[in-house]
Amino acid sequence: MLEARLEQANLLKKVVDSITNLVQDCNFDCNDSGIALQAMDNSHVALVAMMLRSDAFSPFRCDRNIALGINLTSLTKVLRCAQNEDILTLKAEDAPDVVNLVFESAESDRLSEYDIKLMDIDQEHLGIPDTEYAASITMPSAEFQRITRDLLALSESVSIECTKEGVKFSCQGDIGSGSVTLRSHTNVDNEDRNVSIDLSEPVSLMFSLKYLSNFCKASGLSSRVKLSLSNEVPLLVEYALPSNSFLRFYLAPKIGD
Amino acid sequence: KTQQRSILGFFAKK
Repeated sequence: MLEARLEQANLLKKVVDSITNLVQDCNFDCNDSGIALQAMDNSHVALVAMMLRSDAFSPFRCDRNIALGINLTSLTKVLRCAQNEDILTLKAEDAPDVVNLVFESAESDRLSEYDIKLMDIDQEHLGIPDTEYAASITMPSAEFQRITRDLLALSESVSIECTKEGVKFSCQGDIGSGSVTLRSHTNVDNEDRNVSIDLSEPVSLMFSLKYLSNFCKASGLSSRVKLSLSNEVPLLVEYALPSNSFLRFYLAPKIGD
Repeated sequence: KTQQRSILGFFAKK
């Protein structure tokens, strides 16, 4: 059986809010290492990969592999019944029909309990190759969100070019064009504001801004985001979560015919 | 002219 207790319901709320625009139904794969999720969007353009390691929970107990097939709209409805600061416990039997969610207030004696019916989801898992990316950019997640939002006002696509000069996000649209260039930057007062660019060779790729802007819904999960790029492979957008857990988005590039 | 690629073109089904 599964029993996984999260100190703050907020973490799961935010994770689900971040992916619900991309994915409708998905399996939460539980085993002794934690709770993982991998799902493509309907258009097969983007892939979400989440890992909540067992260390992110206390306690965490899951003695065999359990796949919880959950409709994310249903999960969102139930998670709205939790206060952000509530302690959340997920429970399921070994071959479950439902997943049980218990929300406890640390301050009062309130205890809420919900069951969500599970679905059989025949989900294909993709093998994500280990990639040595040509460029990695770590930057404030709010900054990435702002750039994405600003350029989306002008265009559907963004070109991301990374050179030793810095990283340039640029777009061309009907009303004109725009670009934002960031250079490596160390903020002495607040390292959350740092921009670090790790480059082994120049990269230039084009991506859909609609997808990037969806990924940016995860900005509330982490003050930092890491973009990893290599020519002609999907972009990796990664938000680090507590206890070495993560929420990753992969986005296939747009490539010239 | 650019075309949106599918993620399946890069990551194989297991």
